Amino acid sequence: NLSERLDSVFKKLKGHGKLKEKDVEDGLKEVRIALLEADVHYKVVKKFINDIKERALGQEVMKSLTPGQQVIKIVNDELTKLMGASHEDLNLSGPVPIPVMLVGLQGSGKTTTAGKLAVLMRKNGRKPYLVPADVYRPAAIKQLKKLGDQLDVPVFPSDAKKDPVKICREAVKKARKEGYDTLILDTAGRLHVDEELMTELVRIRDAVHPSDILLVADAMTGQDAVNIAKSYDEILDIGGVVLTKMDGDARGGAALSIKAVTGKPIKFIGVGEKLNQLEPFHPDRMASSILG
Amino acid sequence: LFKSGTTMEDLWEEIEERLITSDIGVQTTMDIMENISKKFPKISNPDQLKAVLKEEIISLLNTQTAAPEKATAKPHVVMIVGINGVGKTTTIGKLAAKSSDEGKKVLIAAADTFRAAAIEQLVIWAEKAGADIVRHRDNADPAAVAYDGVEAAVARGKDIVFVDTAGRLHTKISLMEELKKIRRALSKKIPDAPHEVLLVLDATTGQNALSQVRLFNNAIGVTGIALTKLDGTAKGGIVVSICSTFDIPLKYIGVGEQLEDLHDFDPALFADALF
Ligand SMILES: Nc1nc2c(ncn2[C@@H]2O[C@H](COP(=O)(O)OP(=O)(O)OP(=O)(O)O)[C@@H](O)[C@H]2O)c(=O)[nH]1
Ligand SMILES: Nc1nc2c(ncn2[C@@H]2O[C@H](COP(=O)(O)OP(=O)(O)OP(=O)(O)O)[C@@H](O)[C@H]2O)c(=O)[nH]1
Ligand SMILES: [Mg+2]
Ligand SMILES: [Mg+2]
Repeated sequence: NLSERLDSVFKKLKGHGKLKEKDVEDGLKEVRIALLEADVHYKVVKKFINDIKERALGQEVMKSLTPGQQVIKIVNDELTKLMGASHEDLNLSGPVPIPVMLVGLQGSGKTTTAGKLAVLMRKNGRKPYLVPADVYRPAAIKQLKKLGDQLDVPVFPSDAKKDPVKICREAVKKARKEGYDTLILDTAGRLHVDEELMTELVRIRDAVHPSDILLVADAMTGQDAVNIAKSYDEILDIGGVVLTKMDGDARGGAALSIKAVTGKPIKFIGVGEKLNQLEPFHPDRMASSILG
Repeated sequence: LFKSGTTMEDLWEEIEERLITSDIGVQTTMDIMENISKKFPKISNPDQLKAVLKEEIISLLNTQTAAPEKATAKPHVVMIVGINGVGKTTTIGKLAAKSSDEGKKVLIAAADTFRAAAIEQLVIWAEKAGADIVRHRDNADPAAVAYDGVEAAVARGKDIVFVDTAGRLHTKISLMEELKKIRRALSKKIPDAPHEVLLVLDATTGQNALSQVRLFNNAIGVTGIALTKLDGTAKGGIVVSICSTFDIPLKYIGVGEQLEDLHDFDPALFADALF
């Protein structure tokens, strides 16, 4: 792991007395490799290493008896700072019923996350309404309906032959009528480069004005995370991110790439297939996961 | 890539960036670049370098293990596995349609009895593909569905059976044990079954794909890989290290959500797309 690799880089210097700049640069090379192996984007790594170089060449490392550990501490600090100060919650402001919109690539976990958010909202004393807005994927509406039934959370009776914009508008009206204070809009997975489908998301947003738009992204996404997040954010101005499938062994470098390129917070992580497996995001834990 | 006025050093850095951002991985990228500079120390022309790179990548993609023999068993049993959301069910729909088009009689076993509406989703695909489907109720034993599927295929004279399984993370031991149980159930009915175990990978996945291949292969043996969602901007370069590390052939690529969006893997086209 990185700690061992850094120790071996700096161990060679035990006999040479004073630490030289070149030694720290060799240490930073190991950090770069560790971040790339963790799926952090090439350009994000380049900028990150550049940004921490000054601090790494400072007294805290050069004068340390354990320079390897000092470098790790700096990397950990700076990563945590980059990931955000602390947990940021859902944005639920404005008049009820408040829509929250879930978007993202195919298979990232949106429908499942919709169910998980309904559980969370109900725990916080809200009255959530699930809205299936995916009219393309076979049995997508049925999938969300089944989750709603399991949770005893009401689900809007979407018609797969209708336009998703119309579905969301009607769902808002029904929510207002029935006294539900929050809507969770589950949209179809789509590629960020699919102009027509990305425009559909803009039309949904402009029709119902969600208070939060969450990009649901897979924790094991590789270098493409930067392209996906950038496009979704530029087109929709997302409020935050849910990183799913964090219960696996992916290091999760996509989290750093996404945060670095959009500046938007990761609000939650999915840690399993069950509907109670959604947790608030903790920047410090993500930093140590990425470092391996 | 390779615009005029670039120095050789800039070129190498550009290549490193291109390979790494394609998800080829740091170690594999360094190995490729080292191999090339050893084999061709005098390279000075960008077009030459590009050609040499492509050849190197194609050679890494050509696995020693040939793709499985033409299906001679009747029925030929294919088990589809992989982590959550990668495209297993959709890929079965596409493969079933392909087989139907080739005049084969197809049956699908709906052995994902866990995820909400998984069976309903597969029923729709089976209909689109002109295939029979064997299903039990939600939360039934997946191994029982798999067994019944093969039994029905034998009884109905089917040529090929596709067994859909629930998505599962490779690190979940009890779920991997369940997969072994499903595999055993298939071989109880037909000793050589499954004749193929197709691992589905998502092209947007980074280095974690290596761990997925390793653990699925250790658990039940993987005979081929299908790489989905290549119609996005991800390059799927992780297959370069997969093919050279595990010697498991990449058989199919998924390039969309419709029935016809499945192609046989072509290493040359794939290497081209990287540049
Ligand atoms: N292990 C694990 N699996 C998850 C998690 N979140 C979702 N899944 C699983 O991932 C798969 C895909 O989830 P869906 O909710 O259908 O994904 P989606 O984004 O709605 O998919 P599309 O609508 O097709 O774009 C399912 O098998 C889910 O059970 C998670 O946090 N951990
Ligand atoms: N763009 C694109 N989308 C795909 C491709 N293959 C599958 N999908 C989509 O990916 C999503 C997930 O597909 P599924 O077939 O449900 O995936 P799965 O592996 O069976 O999922 P689980 O059973 O929940 O683990 C769906 O929205 C599919 O339409 C592909 O090649 N390209
Ligand atoms: Mg969905
Ligand atoms: Mg499936």
